[in-house]
Amino acid sequence: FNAASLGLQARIKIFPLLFASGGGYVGYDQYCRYKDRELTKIGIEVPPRIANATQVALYKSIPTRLLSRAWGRLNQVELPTWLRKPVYSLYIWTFGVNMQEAAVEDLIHYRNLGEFFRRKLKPAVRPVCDSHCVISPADGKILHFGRVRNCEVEQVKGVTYSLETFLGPHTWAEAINNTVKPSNKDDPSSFQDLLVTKEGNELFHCVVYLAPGDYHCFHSPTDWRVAHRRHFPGSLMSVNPGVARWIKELFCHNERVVLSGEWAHGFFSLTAVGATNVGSIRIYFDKELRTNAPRYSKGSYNDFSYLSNNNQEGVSMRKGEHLGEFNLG
Amino acid sequence: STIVLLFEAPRDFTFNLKAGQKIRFGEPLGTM
Repeated sequence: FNAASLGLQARIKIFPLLFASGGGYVGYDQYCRYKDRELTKIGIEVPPRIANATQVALYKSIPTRLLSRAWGRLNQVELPTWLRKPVYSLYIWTFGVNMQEAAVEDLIHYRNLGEFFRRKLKPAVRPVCDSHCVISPADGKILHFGRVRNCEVEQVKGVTYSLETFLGPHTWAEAINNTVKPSNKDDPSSFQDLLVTKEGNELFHCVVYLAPGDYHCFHSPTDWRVAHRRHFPGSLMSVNPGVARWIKELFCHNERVVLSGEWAHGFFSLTAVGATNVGSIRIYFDKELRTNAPRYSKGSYNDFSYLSNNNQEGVSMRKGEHLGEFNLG
Repeated sequence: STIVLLFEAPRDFTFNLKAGQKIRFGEPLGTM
């Protein structure tokens, strides 16, 4: 009994210590953020506060995939009719969902939150712009956009990730135009040169963040032919703008599906990056794709070519055509 | 979730966007 009470006392003594040190850390962190905000207010550009390796490792140690799958299972449970309206109304209120645009506005129609999350929109509410060659593939917020320089892409201003890590080795070209130009490891920009197939062209990127209340299907951003899919199993950390400003290479850690092919001006790719609450990615024309599986080996990826002997073109997609969706869990 | 577009285009391709702006499916991102 003595030993037990000693052990209990030790645990009780440690708790205030943990609480104090944790509180001290959070307090110091908040003070630094306050200082940054004050400096920004007087016009001094403050570099984003990036997480160090320990913080990233700590965050990655959270079982986000397990949580995501559990969240998905929960949202496949069919809700009793009387519970649907209150549950979905809370979600609508919390995330600012605009139900007037939904193809089916009657909340009772959706058997569970997963179905509600996959709701479609009335076709008329999203006219596809004809006068521009590239349109937004989804509803969301523009995190960053611009020209790609030195093979580094910005996830948000000032926080970059490596293009080669994000897309993986440039071997899909074998599928598209039967050429394999090995990228020169010690010259990162050579990878970027491999992607640009036409003289005088540049590489551009655009990052669209979909918030939980946004319409979560995505469409083809231009007229192009999809030749190849590369699926990277990975973490499912949150990708909200605050985290994107804090964790460098965030999009290279997370589960993602890279679709690559060609449009009128050469190379074109669309990458869907999963997140904690939306761990599953569906591509309507790719029945083989399985994302957020229980087991995967770190750093692995699997390739799939849409070209075959009798289809050297790949999958043709028209601008605005339904391409895929993010699912809960 | 996030969607990242990466593509090659002629040098005079321009985005008509502002970082942080809301955008909806079907709206223009940019053009030559």
